[in-house]
Amino acid sequence: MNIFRLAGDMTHLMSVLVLLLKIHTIKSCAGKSYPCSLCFILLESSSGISLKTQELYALVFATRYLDIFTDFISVYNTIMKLIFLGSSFSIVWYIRRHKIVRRSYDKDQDTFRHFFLVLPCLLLALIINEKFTFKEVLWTFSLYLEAVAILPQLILLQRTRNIDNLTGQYVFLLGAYRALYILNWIYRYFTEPHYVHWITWISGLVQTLLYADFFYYYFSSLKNNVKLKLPA
Amino acid sequence: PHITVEHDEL
Repeated sequence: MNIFRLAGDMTHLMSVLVLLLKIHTIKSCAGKSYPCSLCFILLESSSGISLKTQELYALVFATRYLDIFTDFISVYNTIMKLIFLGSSFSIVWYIRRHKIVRRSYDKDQDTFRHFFLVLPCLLLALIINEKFTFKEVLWTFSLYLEAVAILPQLILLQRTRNIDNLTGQYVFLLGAYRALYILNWIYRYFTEPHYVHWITWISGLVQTLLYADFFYYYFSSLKNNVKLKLPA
Repeated sequence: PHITVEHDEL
């Protein structure tokens, strides 16, 4: 474990916490007769969270962590896997089933089809993998799918004119997590013998590049001290 | 050389 990997995992964890915080705020705002301004913003506008992306992440973790009971790496790994599995499925549950959270979800804007991402990733995983076994193909599938799972969210952000702070932070933290993982791979490549994982690296690089555009607007909004807005 | 498939990352 190096500092880049740890920092990457922590930003990933923070992104999940930001999302759970947002859901919690939406829940607790409802029913108040005089909502605070944050409640007002969250309840009156759509949440800006893409259910499609969240469902894809749940699928990513479900297929990647099949080894949770068979291969033991460390207590840290097992706990983190449980956290990511549990949080991704509960976020999906909240957006689909919780009556208040569901109301803040803008279904008409979030129109991306899962199918267009899942099928090519599955085919690619069947063709390009390190070992043709059930677990390994699904692990590879999860890498390919994770690389593109943010697309529905980025498209939704571009459509939603009003990006609230928490949604912006969420996407930023996810992007930071990917960038830190690249630093982790570079570090491991030079410090560990035989550390080569081409499939992980290339899909991870593609994933990080998808955030480039968002990062550009995120940092310029910080620099100019204005609210984050993506061009139409 | 034989590549061992090890997944120790998340």
